[in-house]
Amino acid sequence: MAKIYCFSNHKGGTGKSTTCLNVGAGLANQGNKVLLIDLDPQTNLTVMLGIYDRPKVTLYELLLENEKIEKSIIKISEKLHLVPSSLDLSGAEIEISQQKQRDQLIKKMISPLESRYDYILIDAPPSMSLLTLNGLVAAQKVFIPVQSEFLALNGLAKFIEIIEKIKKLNKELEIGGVIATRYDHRKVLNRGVVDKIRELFGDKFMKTVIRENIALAESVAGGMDIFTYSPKSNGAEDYNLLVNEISKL
Amino acid sequence: MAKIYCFSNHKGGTGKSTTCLNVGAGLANQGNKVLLIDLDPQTNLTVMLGIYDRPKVTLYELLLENEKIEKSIIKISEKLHLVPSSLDLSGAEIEISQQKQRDQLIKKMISPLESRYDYILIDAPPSMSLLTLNGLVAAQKVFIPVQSEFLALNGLAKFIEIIEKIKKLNKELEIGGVIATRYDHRKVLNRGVVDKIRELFGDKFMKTVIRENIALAESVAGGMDIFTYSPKSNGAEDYNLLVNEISKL
Ligand SMILES: Nc1ncnc2c1ncn2[C@@H]1O[C@H](COP(=O)(O)OP(=O)(O)OP(=O)(O)O)[C@@H](O)[C@H]1O
Ligand SMILES: Nc1ncnc2c1ncn2[C@@H]1O[C@H](COP(=O)(O)OP(=O)(O)OP(=O)(O)O)[C@@H](O)[C@H]1O
Ligand SMILES: [Mg+2]
Ligand SMILES: [Mg+2]
Repeated sequence: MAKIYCFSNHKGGTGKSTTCLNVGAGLANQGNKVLLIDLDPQTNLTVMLGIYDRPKVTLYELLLENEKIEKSIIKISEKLHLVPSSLDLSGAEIEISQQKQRDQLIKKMISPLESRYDYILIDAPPSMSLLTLNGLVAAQKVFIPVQSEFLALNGLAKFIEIIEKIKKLNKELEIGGVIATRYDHRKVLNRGVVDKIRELFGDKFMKTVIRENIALAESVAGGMDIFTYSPKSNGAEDYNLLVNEISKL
Repeated sequence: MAKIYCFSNHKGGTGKSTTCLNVGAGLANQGNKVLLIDLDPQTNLTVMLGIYDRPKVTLYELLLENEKIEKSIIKISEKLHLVPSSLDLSGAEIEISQQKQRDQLIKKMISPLESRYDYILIDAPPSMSLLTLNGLVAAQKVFIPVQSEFLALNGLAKFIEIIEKIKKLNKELEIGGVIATRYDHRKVLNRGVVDKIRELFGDKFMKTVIRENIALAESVAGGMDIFTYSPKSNGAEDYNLLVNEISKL
């Protein structure tokens, strides 16, 4: 039965999509069957995997045209599959909110697939929206990528509070871990913020810290995960360590 | 009568709040009466101005408890005022969407203030939400801070498409400018993306490019604008040039 993880943080640009992609690719490289779900109307995860033309069946068709999830699945590789998003989902939240059981849509959609995958990883959009809520209601664990900058702390406590409220809708949900991303040890501010987060979260704070590494930004432009793009880079090294840490949970 | 500008981009972490803050502070330094409106439940703009304790009257009370906007205004300085946001707005979008004329709420709210300010600057949240829509319906011009990285291009065209649709709800709306932010000339990727954006937007692409500058991240942690924090920094120099460019529009 699949482990279902959601990568979420309402703060923008904290490395959610980069982390979801590379953790997914890393788990697939270990031999796991992994399904990635791009829950973001911006379609960053979909684009990061090199999919530039709008696929025929995307999350838009699944949420608003009752299409079957199996029809949307793209085989990135034998072990790594993707349910792509679509830019057409921008501004579609009001339409989605008119559906019955509007916070359970993703949970219901993935339930027939749980026996077919070892991991289902969900990439959520920034800001606390109905789509993010769907990702958190569907997940067993939420991983929170946090950028090592001052504003990361602001709102983190609130985000944890919201997760606590969602536990009423989803009793299984727990925090899988808080992941420090885009870390630059030369920046004093970064070190201060990492220490603060470690203090707040104790053993929920992942030991692996992801360093700022230009190869990670370049691999995105190249439409591939970091292990394919630059296996010897710091980015690949860090995400390998993170994959090992997550796979033991 | 106030010039009403919204700083918006559904991509996260592109410098919307940093830009709204420093353009506002810069225009106020020129002698303009400036009102900043923090439309983001994450409250980053509010925190950037050093407001850490939740004020009694915030955007939450204005949108959901019918409170008067004048009661929420905080005088940061004689010329620079703020309508603060609150973390309580996280997850409040569904409640807000049940209000009558739910996309006109901000427009109506600020209309009594238009004669009292030279500029009203709205900081919008990431992702295409009802709050973002309110900011775009209230604005005369939208400024789009864009980070000089590959994913910036993805979705930018869609965002422009959405702005075109919103012109049906708000005939006045036009693009004030696209602002390249967090630019690092050593990164080849950055240079390529800036050239692409310049090509796509022609004279809508602001001449001033905001460089990546550690003082900008530090000033945020210090709770003040860049001109107060580090007037001789590259960050202050770049935002000064941007303020001059914007003030001539
Ligand atoms: N460790 C890193 N080193 C260098 N660049 C990175 C790193 N992590 C992410 N980036 C880059 O930073 C930008 C933001 O990352 P990403 O899109 O993964 O964040 P996000 O949290 O998913 O953003 P959003 O809130 O918009 O969904 C991207 O351009 C990405 O390539
Ligand atoms: N030019 C710059 N140089 C250095 N750091 C910057 C610069 N611009 C922004 N930052 C930092 O980058 C982070 C993101 O910036 P900011 O919060 O302004 O973006 P945003 O688009 O408002 O994000 P969100 O999508 O979450 O609203 C902040 O920590 C900020 O301090
Ligand atoms: Mg993302
Ligand atoms: Mg912001």
